[in-house]
Amino acid sequence: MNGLTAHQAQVLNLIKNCPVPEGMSLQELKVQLHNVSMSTIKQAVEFLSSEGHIYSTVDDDHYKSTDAE
Amino acid sequence: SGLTEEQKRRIEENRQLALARRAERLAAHR
Repeated sequence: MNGLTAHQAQVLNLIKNCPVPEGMSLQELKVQLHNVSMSTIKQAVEFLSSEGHIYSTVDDDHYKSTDAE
Repeated sequence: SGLTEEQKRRIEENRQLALARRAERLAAHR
């Protein structure tokens, strides 16, 4: 999917579909992706952030998507 | 929402930065 790995696409989809105003936390991502390690999740978040797919909100633990809402 | 004005301002600022980064990365990949 558009040049993303499976894990990156999963993380992006979860963040995209999170209805909370402050976005999704790393802890919530870990709960949803229970079979994926936290370091893999963090790497995916860093990549998606560097590509401008997502951005941090109230702190560096919460992320929202730049894709149309 | 439960966000303060300051938090809303910061989120919008980060969103704009990310959108600019997204456009830049798309141009670079092309």
